[in-house]
Amino acid sequence: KKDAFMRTFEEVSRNFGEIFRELSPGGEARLVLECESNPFEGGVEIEARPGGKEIRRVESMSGGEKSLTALAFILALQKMRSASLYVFDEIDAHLDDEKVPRVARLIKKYSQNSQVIVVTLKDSIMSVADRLFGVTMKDGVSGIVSLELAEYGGD
Amino acid sequence: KKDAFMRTFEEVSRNFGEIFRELSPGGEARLVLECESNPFEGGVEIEARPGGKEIRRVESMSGGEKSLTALAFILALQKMRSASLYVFDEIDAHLDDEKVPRVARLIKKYSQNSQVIVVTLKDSIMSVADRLFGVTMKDGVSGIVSLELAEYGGD
Amino acid sequence: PYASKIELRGFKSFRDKTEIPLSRGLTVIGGPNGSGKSNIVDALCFVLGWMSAKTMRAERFSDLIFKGGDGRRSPRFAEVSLYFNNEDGGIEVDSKTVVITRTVDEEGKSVYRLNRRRVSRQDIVDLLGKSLSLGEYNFILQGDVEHFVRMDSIDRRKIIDELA
Amino acid sequence: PYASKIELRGFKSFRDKTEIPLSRGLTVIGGPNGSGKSNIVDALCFVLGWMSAKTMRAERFSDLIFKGGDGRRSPRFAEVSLYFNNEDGGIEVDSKTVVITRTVDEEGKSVYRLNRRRVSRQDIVDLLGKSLSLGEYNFILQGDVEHFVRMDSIDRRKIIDELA
Ligand SMILES: Nc1ncnc2c1ncn2[C@@H]1O[C@H](COP(=O)(O)OP(=O)(O)OP(=O)(O)O)[C@@H](O)[C@H]1O
Ligand SMILES: Nc1ncnc2c1ncn2[C@@H]1O[C@H](COP(=O)(O)OP(=O)(O)OP(=O)(O)O)[C@@H](O)[C@H]1O
Ligand SMILES: [Mg+2]
Ligand SMILES: [Mg+2]
Repeated sequence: KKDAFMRTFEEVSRNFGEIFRELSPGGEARLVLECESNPFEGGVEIEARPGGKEIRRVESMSGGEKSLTALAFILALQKMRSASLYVFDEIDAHLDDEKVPRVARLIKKYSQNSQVIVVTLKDSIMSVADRLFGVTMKDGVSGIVSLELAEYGGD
Repeated sequence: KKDAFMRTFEEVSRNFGEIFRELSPGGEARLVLECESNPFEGGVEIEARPGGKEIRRVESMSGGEKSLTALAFILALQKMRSASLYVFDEIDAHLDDEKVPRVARLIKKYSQNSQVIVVTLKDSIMSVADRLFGVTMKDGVSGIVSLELAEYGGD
Repeated sequence: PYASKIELRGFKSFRDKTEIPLSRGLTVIGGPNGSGKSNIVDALCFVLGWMSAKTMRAERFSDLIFKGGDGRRSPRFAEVSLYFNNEDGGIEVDSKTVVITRTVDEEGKSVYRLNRRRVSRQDIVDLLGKSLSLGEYNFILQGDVEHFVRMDSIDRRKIIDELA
Repeated sequence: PYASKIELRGFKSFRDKTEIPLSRGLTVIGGPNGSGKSNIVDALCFVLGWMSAKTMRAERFSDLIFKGGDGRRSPRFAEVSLYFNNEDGGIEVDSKTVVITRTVDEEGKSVYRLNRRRVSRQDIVDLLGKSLSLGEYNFILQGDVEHFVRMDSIDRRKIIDELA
């Protein structure tokens, strides 16, 4: 069963590296087995080098860097199974205003081949929607409002 | 020792109610002892009624509502000891664009009697700063930039 | 095929029949804290047949039924329908529109329907599996990212192992 | 009295001497993920005498010294100074400006100074306690709110009990 694990591990690691590179410009990341001879005796470490910094384990990164790395890891796992519908609920909470548009671009890319539904509080995610809805609540009852996406500013 | 606990409990509960009311318009919240006869046999429940909704325990609230309630609880505990310096690191991550300005206003109020240092990723908190600094990083070395607060738009 | 619309009725905070048309590409849902955004995500999990009420933040399935304090009678069941445009015939059902509906009653019992005809949960799961590769893993629920941040290296290896 | 300036030198990601003037009211610090914002908060905890390196996200105190891979020699110590304007005489020190400095060396040993004169940690704690009511509880560190969200009712009671 080690072979099955290693095949999966290699592919997730590859996906993880690609996705991390897209979310963190100039950055690199990879999965590392703590115990290479017998994977089941150790865990899986995440080593990353966000743009311009030296490589280090995820545990010593900042809050937002950890969040980005965790997101890339989850997306890497998802990539193992093709899906026609993705649902993401507030995956951007800890990211700064430079990272969020990168997440938006990645989500947009996903939406070319699959359907994507995203819940967010952030404008830069809302601005790339094909359809945008606002949820309202009055006296404990929720309702939906369809929001028009207006283009502001220069193109 | 039950008296000491009850006195503290009453005061924290009072602080908590006041702060919650300020952060959640039209909302009410209180601390409830699970075991009133002997507080040490149970825990402390949080019951809240965010504006316009019915009262319920914090465990059944939304992610952002839980975050707001937790923040109010922490601030209520802090109010027990007067302090001349407060430091808040990213207390606004899960709050929507209507709540964040309320947090900004509360922080501003604190800063009238104490010094407050706030770390944030949100514009609406930066916009109420008396002094604003941006942290930069180049080749793994951090630096500080003093940012001018320009007034945009109408007053 | 693609999902064209979600319909909620009596489901969590959506007391009245609420329709949400879906984009073929990217649909974004915004709104204040506590307004009901994650409840829509729960509705999707629900109609796709997920078996854990806790995942949908309910103690038991009957808690998914709208409960309001406003004097109006509470609904007796919660229902979610997911409509698919099947013009490309990708779903092995002989109709241009395919509707999956799940209803749960006050006893917590679920009833599944395919184009209004009652079917078993397994029928729905088989259908979705074949034509839509829909599983639990394509959902990132609120708090999942934070949960993965707190994970240690052993947990990560176990997750990859489960996938293998 | 009020804090007028923080100075960092060789502390975590702040290799070079960095001054941050503080407002008497509200000072806000922004910047990208990983730029060093929380490291400034750690510097404040450090200079105020906090005893747990883990709270400052370091395995041991010597980890607080800047470590870079850029070929330049790493500093031998990390130092943080906190300047106070004492024109109102609120701090029982006979000077208009009061400076608290804490330095940690590669062995993890801390040295405290008050206006450049070496003092004990207890001297600093007593001074701050009297004139500034500064304690660990006025800090909300990154992740604390999320930690309180995950707390259960028993933990909450214990926290209130500790305060009593
Ligand atoms: N069965 C129910 N009947 C009525 N209201 C319910 C029911 N279940 C949950 N709710 C309400 O739904 C609201 C939570 O909605 P939801 O979690 O979708 O919010 P949200 O928009 O995702 O907010 P956030 O941005 O904070 O995550 C709560 O106010 C809760 O009381
Ligand atoms: N001793 C050290 N020497 C050099 N760099 C260090 C040292 N300790 C920590 N760092 C670096 O400091 C950075 C983390 O900074 P910090 O946690 O302050 O970021 P932040 O601005 O708060 O980000 P976020 O918005 O994501 O919370 C990391 O890149 C880390 O590698
Ligand atoms: Mg939510
Ligand atoms: Mg930080």
